[in-house]
Amino acid sequence: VLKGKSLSPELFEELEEILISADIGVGSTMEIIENLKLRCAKEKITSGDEVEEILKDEMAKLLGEKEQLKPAPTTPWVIMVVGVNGVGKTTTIGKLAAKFGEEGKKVILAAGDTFRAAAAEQLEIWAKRSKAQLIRHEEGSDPAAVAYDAVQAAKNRKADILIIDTAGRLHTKTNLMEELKKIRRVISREIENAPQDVLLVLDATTGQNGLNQAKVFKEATEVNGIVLTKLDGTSKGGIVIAIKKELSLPVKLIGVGEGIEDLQEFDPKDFVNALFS
Amino acid sequence: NLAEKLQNTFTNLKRRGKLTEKDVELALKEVRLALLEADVNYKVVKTFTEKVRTRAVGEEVLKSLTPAQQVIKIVYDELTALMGGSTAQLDLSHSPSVIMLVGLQGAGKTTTAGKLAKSIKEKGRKPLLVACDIYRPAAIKQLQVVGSQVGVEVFSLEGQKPTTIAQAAYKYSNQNGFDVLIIDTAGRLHIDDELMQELVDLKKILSPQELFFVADAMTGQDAVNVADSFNQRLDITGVILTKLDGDARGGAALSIREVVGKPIKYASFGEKLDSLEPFHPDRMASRILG
Ligand SMILES: Nc1nc2c(ncn2[C@@H]2O[C@H](COP(=O)(O)OP(=O)(O)OP(=O)(O)O)[C@@H](O)[C@H]2O)c(=O)[nH]1
Ligand SMILES: Nc1nc2c(ncn2[C@@H]2O[C@H](COP(=O)(O)OP(=O)(O)OP(=O)(O)O)[C@@H](O)[C@H]2O)c(=O)[nH]1
Ligand SMILES: [Mg+2]
Ligand SMILES: [Mg+2]
Repeated sequence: VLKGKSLSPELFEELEEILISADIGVGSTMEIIENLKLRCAKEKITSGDEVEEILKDEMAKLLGEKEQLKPAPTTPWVIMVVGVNGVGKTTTIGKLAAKFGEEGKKVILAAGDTFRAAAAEQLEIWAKRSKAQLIRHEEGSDPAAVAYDAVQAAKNRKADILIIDTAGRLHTKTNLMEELKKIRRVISREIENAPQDVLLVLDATTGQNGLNQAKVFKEATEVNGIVLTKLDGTSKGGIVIAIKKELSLPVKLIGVGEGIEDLQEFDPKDFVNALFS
Repeated sequence: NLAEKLQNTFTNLKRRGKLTEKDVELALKEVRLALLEADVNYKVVKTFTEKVRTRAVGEEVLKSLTPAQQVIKIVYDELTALMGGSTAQLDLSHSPSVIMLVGLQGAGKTTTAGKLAKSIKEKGRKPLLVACDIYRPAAIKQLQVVGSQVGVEVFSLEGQKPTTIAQAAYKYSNQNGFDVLIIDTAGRLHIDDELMQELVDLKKILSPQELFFVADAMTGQDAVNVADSFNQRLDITGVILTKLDGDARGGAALSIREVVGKPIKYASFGEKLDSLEPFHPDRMASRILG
């Protein structure tokens, strides 16, 4: 992108536009550009190509090493999935179930969204597609009760993995965040160390609000990983850099489509390269 | 917030005595930062800030006793003017009138379809919801549940293309006295040529009076590209902004309005089917300014 260009204020403005347009945020962008200028001065950088390489290196450093979703040391491995409305939680669970199923794992899915129209029916279709079992109650029932039943089923049926779907909710709704905390408490009370993973699903089209979402969901449910979805679109999802910087919360998986296979591991280097493509 | 930052900026500047044009630059920098933090598109912020500069210099902010307030007022007025200029009038003049909802995945189309159906029914019309999302698991079921929650019938066909469903729905509505059709479509990417063509074909069959682009209020910088693509292919008649019950500043509203030039007609403030309101540009302006 900066090939053949020489160092100039225009060059750094161009970089600023790229970073801000990728939803990295003004604050993070200014910090990154400042560090970049210092490094360029220190290392006597003169060409645009070199600047781009250093910038990519700086950003990859901010994202840290690649972190995968690692199997829990104890079974059942319980994964709770949370996030605001419409980001791709239910679809991501379907993809995960399929991936684990292919590895020969026995997977149970819990229809913890008892509020939204046809939420359980949607998850049921994913359960069939991924050959996973489904635990569900009637619409309007208590999601904590679904979680409880799912946990008992996972123990009794010796399931390897239990994935719990929850209703989408805005982090600003205190009562709904309390409901999420209750679901988590039920899980941890019934299985020691569970849930071993709490994944926050974040839509790549989301702007700076993604940082607020991460803060509140992490505080409420001890989120330890992010799934960044809809990266098959034109949004870059740059907010994950600020999230990693401020909350040490890593992206572990990315959603790249609506199909059952469209889930990939997050690679910081690929992510940074994509910002400049 | 911006008002406080501008107050600080001008207080510090006034200590040195008379304000200069260069001081207005400092104020504009704060405006630019606030808008970018609110997710307004980078390029839109540039053109908008230029508008503010012209007015700030022209309106003698430099001579004002309260320059911070004056700049805030200019920004607020410009934002309101930019996003306003139209009423939330729904074109239901035809019989049947057709409303089509389009947008990215998960924006809130199906839920919004239910809300529109409810309010149109309350106005004394006879709406029919049409399920044209044949891809998403349980999408038709979702619209059926929403329809039953608002007492509005849902038309669907198993295993048919959206264009076939639309044609059949049109026939069905004429035969059964429905006078408004609300078409729910599948979420899709603006860069998916095949699915965008499907919308073009659907529009051709339906000739909708209203073609709403449904957008999530928390969308970031890319809002402009997405809205522009949808508008280029479909010539939308308006925008519906959803999930405004969160704390996203909603700068996408300004970006979309600026680039697409179509009115934002409705604002959705919740998941319940009674939470659709006409869009208020002045309230949106305050929200964007934080
Ligand atoms: N293009 C694309 N679409 C996706 C991706 N992940 C999910 N979707 C789509 O996004 C929409 C919403 O997905 P859901 O799985 O229902 O999202 P959710 O978070 O469970 O939604 P709620 O339960 O209503 O909060 C659907 O149309 C999905 O097909 C992705 O990685 N890429
Ligand atoms: N908080 C809040 N949630 C909303 C609002 N509008 C829709 N939702 C929720 O957002 C999620 C997605 O809504 P849908 O109506 O399924 O979105 P969609 O655009 O039809 O999704 P696809 O068909 O998959 O593209 C659901 O959980 C809705 O309840 C709103 O204004 N506020
Ligand atoms: Mg869901
Ligand atoms: Mg839908």
